[in-house]
Amino acid sequence: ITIHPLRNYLDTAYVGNITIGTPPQEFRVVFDTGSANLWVPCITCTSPACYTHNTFNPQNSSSFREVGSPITIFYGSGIIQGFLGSDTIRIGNLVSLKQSFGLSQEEYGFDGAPFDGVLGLAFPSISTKGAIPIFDNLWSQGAFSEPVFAFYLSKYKPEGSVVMFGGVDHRYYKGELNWIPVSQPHHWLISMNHISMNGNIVACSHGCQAFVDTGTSLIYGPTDLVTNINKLMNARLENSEYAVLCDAVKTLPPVIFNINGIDYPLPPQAYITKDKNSCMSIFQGGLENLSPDNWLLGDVFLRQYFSVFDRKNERIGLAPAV
Amino acid sequence: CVVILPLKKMKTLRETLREKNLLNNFLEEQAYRLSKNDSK
Repeated sequence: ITIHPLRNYLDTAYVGNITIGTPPQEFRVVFDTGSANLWVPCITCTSPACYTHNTFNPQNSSSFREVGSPITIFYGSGIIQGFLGSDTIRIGNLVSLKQSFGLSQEEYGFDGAPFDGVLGLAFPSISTKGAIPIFDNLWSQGAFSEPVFAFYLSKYKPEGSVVMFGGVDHRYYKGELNWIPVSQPHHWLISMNHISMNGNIVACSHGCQAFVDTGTSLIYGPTDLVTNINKLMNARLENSEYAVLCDAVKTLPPVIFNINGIDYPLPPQAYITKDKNSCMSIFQGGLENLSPDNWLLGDVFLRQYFSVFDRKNERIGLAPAV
Repeated sequence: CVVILPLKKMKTLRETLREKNLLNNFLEEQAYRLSKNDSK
């Protein structure tokens, strides 16, 4: 059993297409640095979520091999259960042969999710036993000159975002990449020094850890600290979310994440999201249920900062996105 | 050689549920599920 308790599909937003099998069957997946397994729904899945998503039919693929081992993956808001298979998987021009992946036969909590499956890009140590993550398989097959991948998440348009493999396209960021070592080679987890607003430290005062997670769109932290940040914005609790007056966006200060001694400001235009006439804070609590001193930096942060994930050197590079 | 794959930003479930006024119920149920998981 592989447990990834920090996943939060409710906020997942950026998806890309991959194909599996011969001839290829297409799937829409989340490229997720918070987990390490690839899975898509199986045609035999009878859960309601599977009827609204693309499903893989092993019988229609001449290159499919059944591995058979059962898999169960627990997510923050749902569970998938199924079995392992192996097939040819294509991501753009990259071809991963004999790639193990999960086929879900039961899904709970994925109804209405804007993706069919998840493609995990975390370290192999948190992958299901017997399932080599796709990045590792491609790496061992010599697909990359450099074992890195990077994300550019567009700030302004639904289109224009990219994930790149095997190197970094410098046109997507400004200035220099600042490199941060990962805290342990299981997750894309880094040390954070503190979080401040208006020159005052408002959270993580003695240092903390932050997951850099492309599979979550918001920013999560311990409830009491997040509540403090939301109160400093004069945000009010409305239907389980913190709302601010939309005019306040002009006057609110940036929230500054200090990582490895470097400030990464997040302007109010990034951390306040507008929905019709309401303006909501993207700072969400609840993470202390799973880890007392951790934060989760999702797409809201990564739209501001182009991110490079360097497997060989076990480090993350951040630079202001264009 | 860098392989670049386009990504598309989709409407999140949070946004969809908020539009349909179902977010509050969902979050309450989620909190209940999480607290049950904790007790295990």
